[in-house]
Amino acid sequence: MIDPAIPRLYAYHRALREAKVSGKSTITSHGLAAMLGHSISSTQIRKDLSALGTLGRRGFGYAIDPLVEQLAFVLGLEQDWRVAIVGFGYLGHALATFITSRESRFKIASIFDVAPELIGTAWQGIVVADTSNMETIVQDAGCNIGVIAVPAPAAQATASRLASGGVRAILNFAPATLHLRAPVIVRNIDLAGEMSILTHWLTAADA
Amino acid sequence: MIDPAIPRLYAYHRALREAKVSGKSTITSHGLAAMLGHSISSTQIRKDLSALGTLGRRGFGYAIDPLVEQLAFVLGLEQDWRVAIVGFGYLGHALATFITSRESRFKIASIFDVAPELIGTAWQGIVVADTSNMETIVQDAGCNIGVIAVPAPAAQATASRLASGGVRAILNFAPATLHLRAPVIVRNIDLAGEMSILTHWLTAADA
Ligand SMILES: NC(=O)c1ccc[n+]([C@@H]2O[C@H](COP(=O)([O-])OP(=O)(O)OC[C@H]3O[C@@H](n4cnc5c(N)ncnc54)[C@H](O)[C@@H]3O)[C@@H](O)[C@H]2O)c1
Ligand SMILES: NC(=O)c1ccc[n+]([C@@H]2O[C@H](COP(=O)([O-])OP(=O)(O)OC[C@H]3O[C@@H](n4cnc5c(N)ncnc54)[C@H](O)[C@@H]3O)[C@@H](O)[C@H]2O)c1
Repeated sequence: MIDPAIPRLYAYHRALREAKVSGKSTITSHGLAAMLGHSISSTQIRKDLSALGTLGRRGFGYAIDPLVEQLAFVLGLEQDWRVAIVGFGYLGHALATFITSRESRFKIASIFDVAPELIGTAWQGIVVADTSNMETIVQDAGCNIGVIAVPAPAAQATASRLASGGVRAILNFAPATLHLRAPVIVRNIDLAGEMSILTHWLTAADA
Repeated sequence: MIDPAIPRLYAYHRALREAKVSGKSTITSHGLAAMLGHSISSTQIRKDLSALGTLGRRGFGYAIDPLVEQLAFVLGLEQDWRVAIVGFGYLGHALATFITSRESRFKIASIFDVAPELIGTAWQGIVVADTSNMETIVQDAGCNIGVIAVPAPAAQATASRLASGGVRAILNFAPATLHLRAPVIVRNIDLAGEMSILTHWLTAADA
């Protein structure tokens, strides 16, 4: 499945869970598009869901329960995931809070930093550790996903050490190119790139 | 141009500027892929650049200068952009620092919060304002882009007020659906969706 589709599937999964909680048992592609504030068209929704093998019934829409289950299956959200956060500054704090509040399947299982004022403090029951025993702590905590929120010069070493600790996928925010051997999956996030989507469309609109 | 291509173009733009600074005047698609840590294939690079009307010369590659200019043009990075940040907590701080350090075309021109301990403090010469005069301040500061980093319940009001102040595009991080009239462009960021790309691929790998 191509990457752009997955965040959309995640948005559907989230919205459908909310619809279910509010008592609905079926939904049309138009209803789902409306729930998403029309940030995704009903055409795109139908296309994505039929690519999963799910077809709505004309006049009826989709049954929510089986669709939520299928999306959870495809997204890997039928199991818990244990996340290691390295770099507990502004970004690390924002991510830790958001990730756990947003998706109960994501558990923050370890947090690392080098700042003395942070080490030893507790966040939601997790004690911030210094990085000296990162590999062991990550392994013992069973972390399968790592989040890198350290300054750029520290990113590569952090990535290698997370991989040694058994982490199999990394979300990297540091503005640095990471080199890791397969099978570790790395996804680089650059929010300035997201801003450039806005500036592209603003200048295209003026053109 | 479709959205997924734009962050790639932004990555090329950034890497090509670095290549130029390091003294290069030409680069091949393979060289550029290597600079990007092979997070994007050389095939994808050639595809994206030819879609812009730029073809490399076999054995020679691409001339960097004209390519950087063309990418800047397409991305809207030939002009400065003035950014309003609303919500100066953990995420707001991380974004303000990162955006300006990453892309000199993005200027933080106004910052808003409601917390008394933040209001009146200065960040890189910008005084954090309370939200009561947001529309006026945003207009006077000439902000064309807004970043929403407030809690979900405050997001819609924030968006409407930024739009009233003349903001034409919004990057929204709050987990809330925004309703705004055209022509304001809204882009919603959900980093839990990025995490689900990792969990999708990890479970697909196991399957
Ligand atoms: N990709 C994006 O869109 C994006 C957005 C915001 C920030 N960032 C990046 O994320 C990183 C963090 O940003 P921030 O605003 O939170 O900065 P910050 O300075 O507030 O936080 C960095 C934290 O990392 C810790 N640290 C430093 N070296 C370390 C090491 N070797 N191991 C463990 N921890 C270490 C510091 O003590 C600090 O607490 C920076 O690299 C920044 O450029 C990226
Ligand atoms: N989309 C994502 O991937 C993502 C990631 C991290 C955080 N978030 C979201 O971003 C937001 C901020 O997260 P955070 O960790 O920085 O939280 P935070 O509590 O540290 O910061 C929120 C800030 O907003 C201020 N605020 C509250 N109401 C306001 C209002 N009406 N106007 C202006 N400012 C107001 C608060 O005083 C505070 O400083 C939250 O909604 C969070 O869920 C989203």
